[in-house]
Amino acid sequence: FDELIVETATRRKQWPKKILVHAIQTMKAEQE
Amino acid sequence: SRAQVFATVVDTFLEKLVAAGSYQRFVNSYRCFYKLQPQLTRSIYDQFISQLQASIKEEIQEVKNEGNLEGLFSSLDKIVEEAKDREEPAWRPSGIPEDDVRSAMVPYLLKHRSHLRRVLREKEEQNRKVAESVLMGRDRIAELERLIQARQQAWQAINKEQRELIMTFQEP
Amino acid sequence: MSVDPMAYETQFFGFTPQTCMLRVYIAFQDYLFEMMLVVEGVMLKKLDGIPGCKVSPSQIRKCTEKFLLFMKEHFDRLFAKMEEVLLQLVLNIPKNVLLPEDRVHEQYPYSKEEFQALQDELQQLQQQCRAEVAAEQALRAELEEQKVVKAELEKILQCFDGLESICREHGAGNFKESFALLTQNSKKLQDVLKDIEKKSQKMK
Repeated sequence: FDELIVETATRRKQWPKKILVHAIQTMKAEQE
Repeated sequence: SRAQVFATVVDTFLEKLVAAGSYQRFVNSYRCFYKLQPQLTRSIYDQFISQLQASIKEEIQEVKNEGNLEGLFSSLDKIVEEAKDREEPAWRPSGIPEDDVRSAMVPYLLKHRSHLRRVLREKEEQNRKVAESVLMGRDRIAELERLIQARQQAWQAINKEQRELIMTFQEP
Repeated sequence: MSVDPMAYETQFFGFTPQTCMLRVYIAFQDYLFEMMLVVEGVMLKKLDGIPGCKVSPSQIRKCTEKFLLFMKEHFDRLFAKMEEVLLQLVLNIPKNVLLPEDRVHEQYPYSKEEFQALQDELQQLQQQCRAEVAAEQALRAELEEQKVVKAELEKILQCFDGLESICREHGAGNFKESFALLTQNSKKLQDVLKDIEKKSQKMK
């Protein structure tokens, strides 16, 4: 349970940034 | 600060633990040994307490180092300080990742939107100018066609007169 | 009792506060046990050195258990109090506090519908941009085409100009007028010719 909480919290912290990197790349590609 | 509270709470825990495990209590528990070796009992007790305190303090320091607690405590103090004017409960993860990631995307989508709006405006302006030149080009072509038509008609008129004139020279 | 996973705190600290406390509890408890064993070991060693000693190791063991039981009770009570205080005051994030990485949720509290509307708008803007690009291509293509057509038409006009300048070079001035003059003169000539023919008839 503890590991699950740590993993979930870590994802909440890190994954939006990771997703954003790809989303921004997509937007930049479209802009280009 | 959190670090101070943390240290104070741990120190208080230790003080109370030592107070609970008093020498009197120790002697009461080890009555038989105490009767034989009272001095040694005292020194064993003192060493027991000081070693226990040292171990616990060492453990706390290790936990602090491992978890970088000092740094985390001070940055959390700052974050809490910044929010001190807020009363209402702040946002918390909803538990639905796609909902939560949406807001993270919004600033970039808004930036993208303003970029697209600017590009569209520029394109429209540019196309307006090009369309003007196209219209002017069409007018020019229409004018050239009119000129050509006029010249062509003039020549055709002359041509017709020419033929008539020639007719007049031909033997009836 | 529902367990509060303290997930938000975990997001900040990188570990669950309860685990942190559990780790400390186990370590403290281990030390306490270890120290008790050391105390007992020292005493047994000492008693070994006393000839004819009546105190047996099992007696010492009973003493140890008695003292440890007492200490353990106090230890657990005190630790529970410490844990409660630390989880409330130190290892917790107050309800009104938002972590920096989540600030975006405060600045852009977009609902699903608003987000969808934003995405639709972006889609529409992209289509409009594409349409403008296509329009630009079509306009530029027509400009190119116009260039060719204008050049052709101007060439034709130049032919006409060329014709007229040839006339001028041969003294014909304005071709139309000179042709009118020519027609006039020819008509006069014809009249004169007729006149002459008439007179010659009379003379025969």
